[in-house]
Amino acid sequence: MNIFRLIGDLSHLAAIIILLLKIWKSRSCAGISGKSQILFAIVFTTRYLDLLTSFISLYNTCMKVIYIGCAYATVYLIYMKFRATYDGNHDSFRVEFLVVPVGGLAVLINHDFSFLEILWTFSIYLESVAILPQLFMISKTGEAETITTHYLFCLGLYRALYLFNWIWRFYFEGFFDMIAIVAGVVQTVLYCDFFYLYVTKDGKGYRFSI
Amino acid sequence: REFIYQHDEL
Repeated sequence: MNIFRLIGDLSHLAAIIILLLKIWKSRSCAGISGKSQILFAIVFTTRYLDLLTSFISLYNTCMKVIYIGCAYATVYLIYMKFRATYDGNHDSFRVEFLVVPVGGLAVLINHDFSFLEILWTFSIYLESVAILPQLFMISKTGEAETITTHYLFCLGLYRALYLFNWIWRFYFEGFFDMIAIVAGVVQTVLYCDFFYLYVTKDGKGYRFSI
Repeated sequence: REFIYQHDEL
């Protein structure tokens, strides 16, 4: 554990909680892509199956349980409790164009051809592109609420901090995981355009294009 | 070299 990873994890947690609170407090999921949230729920589910097979630390276990719980709570709020406010017409990204190639890639390129390892690899690849339906939705409607931009900023910051974490771990522990690093770089790059707008527009709600 | 497939990151 190093400072980049810790702050990265906390930033990730902040993003998840910001989104949950935004939906809960406003009683609305307008402007939020339910498809991205389903993808994140799939990401956490397929990655954290190792909860059942190995114990790493109390921190690790708690965070995994919280991430999974929040992901499903968010999906529940969007598709059940506040589904009347869900803007499905604008959430039109074809997720099969992500899930199918990513599934194929996970089978082809992985550390070990085993069930859990392929699911872990699938989750890493899928996470790197899971935000695309959300970015697509924002580009389609041309706007995002301020709180939604904070959510996206925290989510992008998390992966950017993980890149520093991997540099740290390479130098000080000789550890590197090429699959996680490449996917993490892809994921971070997808946020670059957003980061630029977020900083230059001071995080205000704005018209947005990608 | 034995690689241990225990992913300790979130």
